[in-house]
Amino acid sequence: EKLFHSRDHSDVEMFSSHLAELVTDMDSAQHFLFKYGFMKPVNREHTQSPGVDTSTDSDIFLEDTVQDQTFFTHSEDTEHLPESPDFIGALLEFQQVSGLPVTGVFDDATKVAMNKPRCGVPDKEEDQIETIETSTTAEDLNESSEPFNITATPQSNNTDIDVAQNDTSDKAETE
Amino acid sequence: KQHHLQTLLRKSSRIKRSTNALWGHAAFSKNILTWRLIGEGYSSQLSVEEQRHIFRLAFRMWSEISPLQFIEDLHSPPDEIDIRLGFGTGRHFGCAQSFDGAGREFAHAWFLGDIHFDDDEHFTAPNAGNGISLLKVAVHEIGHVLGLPHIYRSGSIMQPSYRPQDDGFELDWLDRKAIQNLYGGCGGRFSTVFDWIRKERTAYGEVVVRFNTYFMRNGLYWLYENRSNRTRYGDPVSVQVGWHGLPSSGVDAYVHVWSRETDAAYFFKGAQYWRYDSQNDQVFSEDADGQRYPRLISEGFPGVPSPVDTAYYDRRDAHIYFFRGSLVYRFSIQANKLAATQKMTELFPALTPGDHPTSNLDAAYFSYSHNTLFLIKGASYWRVVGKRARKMKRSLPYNSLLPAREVQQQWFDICDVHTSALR
Repeated sequence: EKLFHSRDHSDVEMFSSHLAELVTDMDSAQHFLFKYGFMKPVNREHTQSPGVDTSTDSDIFLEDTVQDQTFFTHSEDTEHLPESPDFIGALLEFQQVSGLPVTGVFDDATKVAMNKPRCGVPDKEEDQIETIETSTTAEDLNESSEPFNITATPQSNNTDIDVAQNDTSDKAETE
Repeated sequence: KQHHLQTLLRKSSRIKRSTNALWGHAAFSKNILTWRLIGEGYSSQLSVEEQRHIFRLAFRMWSEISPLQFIEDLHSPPDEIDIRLGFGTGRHFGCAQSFDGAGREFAHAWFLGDIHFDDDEHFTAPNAGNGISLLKVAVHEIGHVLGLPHIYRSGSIMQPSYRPQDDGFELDWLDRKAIQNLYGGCGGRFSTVFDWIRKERTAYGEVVVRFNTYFMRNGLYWLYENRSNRTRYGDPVSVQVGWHGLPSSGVDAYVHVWSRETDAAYFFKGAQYWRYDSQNDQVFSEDADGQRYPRLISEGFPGVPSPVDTAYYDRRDAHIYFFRGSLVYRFSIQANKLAATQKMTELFPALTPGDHPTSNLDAAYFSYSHNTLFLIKGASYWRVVGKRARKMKRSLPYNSLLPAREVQQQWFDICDVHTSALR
């Protein structure tokens, strides 16, 4: 069992081998961006990029979690990642949607954000990228008062009343 | 608006896995879905009963703001269950995606399918103050199963990263609209709608008058929070729980007779009526003459037929207006007898020819929020022209009806839940 001493199990200890690997460097950051849809997986046959080390040591095997299939992707040489347009673009997008300073640099704030507890469902899927890009950014949803077809406007209270009235909701005021 | 309503209705009969144009996501083609926490997938951290209770609540939260209803199914074969939930660690349940251990990924879900929780995470009960709220994660993952993607908006339950739970998190306006964009809004006829007046004394001894709005549908009711444009969190509630002594199947009408001499609230059902004792939160056992409740409508309101469709008290002329079929029965409180009978179309003429409920109203509702009388039938309501409108435009006939509008465009998210989810 997982060791604990308190009645409510609140002090249950995790085995160190059961701890999730953290995002600590460019490699793991790229893995994160692939996994959650910010970078697109590419078939192995088509991943020959200039300056890319094709040895197996630098290959990353990633799973396409939505389609239940496995694509082999080629990671770029870690040294060249900071300059890679794909990596930078993906990083920028992640920083933007996460409310981080948009630097395009794998900085500490980005690292912390990538290591936060999160859902395993990708944020973007290939067949939904356009749709999500046009409709689900934080700014878009905050700016539009009503993004859907169902029209809804808050009701204004009619002040022409002949009886003191109060809604017992939290913010009620006596008229 | 009629076209849009039809579009929403057609969505519910779509075949499974058809896509929604806006999100590009599939949606269930039926509104009643079964779920089960699978036996081999119990968490080691909470009791089974706690886990099931939390999942019941998570499903109910989606049910309260959408036309979907969820049933915990403990008997059907597993492959007939719509949504299966389970806890696992590392490689689990033959799932294509392994869990990563404590930290980072806490759960994942499959569209129109199952939900897996990483049991290496420290899941806790709601408001535990530490760990990861299982309720919050479950609500999020159920959102995926229903067809919602991640949403990067502060306050959205569909944010990908876990936010420590504030006390009592709920589904906000935009999350509601997101799920309703897939499944449509909530509809259904009401038994009655009314504003309940209560008098309270402040700490300074001053009497203040407050009101709350209630919608009733058969044996259920909702408190509607006008300032928030939604129902109270956790509603609906059974009538028998909130209104002691009323029939468990609900009522036909509510009337509040409120004048200088009288302050009495009545509920009507079938051929009977009750007077409600607000001070003691239950029906009166007998009236001032010692006659026990429920009483016959024909005795308390001579000349008024039963059952009635609905009724309301008009303070302008101190009459109760009873509606039944296409007729309106004006009852004088002072004379304690029927004053007149008229066709609804005469008493409340339509401003737009043909745009009128004509008969069989669901509710005649005077709203203190709007200082307006509404006539409600099915999915539509008509606003009765009031004093202010007639001051601005004297040509408007007295008590005429403005064109019909949709109930769910005025009062939002009044949604049924499955009876098994009622407390």
